[in-house]
Amino acid sequence: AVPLQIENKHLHVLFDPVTGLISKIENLDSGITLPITQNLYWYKASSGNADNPQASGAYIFRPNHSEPIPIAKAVQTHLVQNTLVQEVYQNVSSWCSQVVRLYAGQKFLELEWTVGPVPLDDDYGKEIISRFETPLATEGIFYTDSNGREILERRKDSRETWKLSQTEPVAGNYYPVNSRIYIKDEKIQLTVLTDRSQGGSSLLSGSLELMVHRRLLFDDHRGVGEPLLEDGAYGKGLIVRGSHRLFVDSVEASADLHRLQAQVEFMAVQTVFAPGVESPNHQK
Amino acid sequence: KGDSSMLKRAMAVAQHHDAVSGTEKQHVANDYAKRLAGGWDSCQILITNAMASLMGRKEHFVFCNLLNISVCQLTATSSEFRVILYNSLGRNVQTYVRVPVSGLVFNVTDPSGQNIPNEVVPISNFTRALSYDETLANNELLFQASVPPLGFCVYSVTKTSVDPLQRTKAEQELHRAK
Repeated sequence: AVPLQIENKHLHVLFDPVTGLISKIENLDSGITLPITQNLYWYKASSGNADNPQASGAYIFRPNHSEPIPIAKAVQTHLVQNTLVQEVYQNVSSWCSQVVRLYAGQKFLELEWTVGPVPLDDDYGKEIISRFETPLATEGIFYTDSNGREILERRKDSRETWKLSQTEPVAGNYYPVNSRIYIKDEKIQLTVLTDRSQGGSSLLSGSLELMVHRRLLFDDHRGVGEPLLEDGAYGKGLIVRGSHRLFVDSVEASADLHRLQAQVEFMAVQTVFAPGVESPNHQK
Repeated sequence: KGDSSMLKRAMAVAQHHDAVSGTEKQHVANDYAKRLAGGWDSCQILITNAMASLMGRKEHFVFCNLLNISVCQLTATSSEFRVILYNSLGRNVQTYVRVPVSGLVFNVTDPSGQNIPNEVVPISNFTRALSYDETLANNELLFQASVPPLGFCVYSVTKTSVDPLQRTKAEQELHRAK
């Protein structure tokens, strides 16, 4: 019944004792506390319906329902607590897991997700998302980047230059995310840095979601002629592993954090190994 | 001879054809992957040459492409090895390094020869399931590195022999973590 928690000198993260999911992030530098829930869900892919025969496929994202299904409502957790790193392992299902990681001195929370092989034994194509839910009053406004340069304001069910008749409540609000997506109210900003381009959206006030994997059964008839159904090396479907980095801070301070960290992610340190040791060591 | 143009071409083809979005037939996706892998192989030679030039001698550099699932034969099987980090940013970067290892206690020295704090954490079952038979390591060694702007640094890692009491303590810690 004791909630798991991890903490460094910048962040304090609390987990729900019943569900095992993140329940609160506290920025110890700014004193900002944000109740937050993060979980992995899947959208049931459309195979076409009476309104429109369009199936979800490589070109087209089209879930057959607006509400995603949680892969698990509660996750099994265990905590690894050391001086340099603290990690909460979340076992979501047999094909989905996540590590919530906090390194000493780092100002962001790392979520390393591993998803796949996506099962198809129920004959549904699946599009897997990571969704963050907060009480921030964002009213359908969120922000996505264009290759880390211009950050554009996105407004749910709206387009800037024409009157939109929204026919796809989920897919019609998804936008490309090259490196970051964020939501904010007047005081607090939640920013998520991605390690690859993904689709993202904010479908509910205070929520934010990113698509991390998809495995589909139908061709979308846009030219590929095949469903997006990769078997991978072991014939069971692809397994993907990636990470999201979360910043919770004031609106004023956030850009300084996510811009510098995004440079570190994009121009990542290259690691090479060599046998043996040497003395003196090198730095140049 | 190292050559970056193979990777440049493979990247250009992939970007032009939106290769990562899945809007190509599977055999084409496989070909894109093959081109990218060939390009990266060629770049590894280029990086090896560049590092040898910077360090002033030839070295047998090893690239571990599966570090994200904790697979690296050199670090998993060696009792001493070096971690060479290159930073392409124009400012100093502090980063955490995780390498798969077989052992409980290690000495890590920074470029000035000073011992720095390190920790050994168990490789999770999540990761072990991904790496199938390739994981030779039991644990991951973790330490913080500081890499100079537009430059490289070398950290040396040595597996240390431990007395039985120290070993028992380390094993208990790992068991608790597992």
